Amino acid sequence: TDKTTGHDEL
Amino acid sequence: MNIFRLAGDLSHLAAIIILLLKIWKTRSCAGISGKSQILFALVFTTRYLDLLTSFISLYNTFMKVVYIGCAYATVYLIYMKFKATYDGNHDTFRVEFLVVPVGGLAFLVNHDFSPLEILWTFSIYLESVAILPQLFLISKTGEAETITTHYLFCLGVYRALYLFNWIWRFYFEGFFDMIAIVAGVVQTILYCDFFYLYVTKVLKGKKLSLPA
Repeated sequence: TDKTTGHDEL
Repeated sequence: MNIFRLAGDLSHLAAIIILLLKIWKTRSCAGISGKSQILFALVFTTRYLDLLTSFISLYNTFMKVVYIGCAYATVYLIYMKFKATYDGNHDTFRVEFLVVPVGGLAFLVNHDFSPLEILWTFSIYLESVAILPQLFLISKTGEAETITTHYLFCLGVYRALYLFNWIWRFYFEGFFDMIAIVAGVVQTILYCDFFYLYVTKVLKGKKLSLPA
């Protein structure tokens, strides 16, 4: 997964 | 988004709002660890910096803003508005013993050695132990108000539901984030003792008090 696109979980 | 994730987020939101309302309605933050609340504010601040760099969804942005806003509102109520009721004498956990090692670990074990990613990792590690000052305060005073236990229960349930969310995501999306999972397991384990007391005492209508 691309780690630079941010985390979708809160 | 799956049902565990949504229920976890809502449980987290419920916990935060229960705490805010408790302090607001009783005009008192007795029995609440201001240190834990500062740590949670720090957790949200360092984790949600991506609000400025990437947009994921309206839901995501809305929840992040609400979490951050509520965290700072709680800290404000404890240290400013209702400072006189703050239980500082019992809230003596040394937070540097959490923040410093967690900061070091975030530098050493992360997905990517970039400022934002290190801060995200820091927030994940810190969240897993941020409740310790609160649990320490309860162990010192030997009791907790029932509403405070509801807050802690919702907070613990949130992380437990996230574990199910990760199992779901692993099977159905192939998603797997080792850092979040390990920290989430640690965080959930810290609540186990409390869960036991909650079920055996609070749910039976008794006040949570620890044996002397």
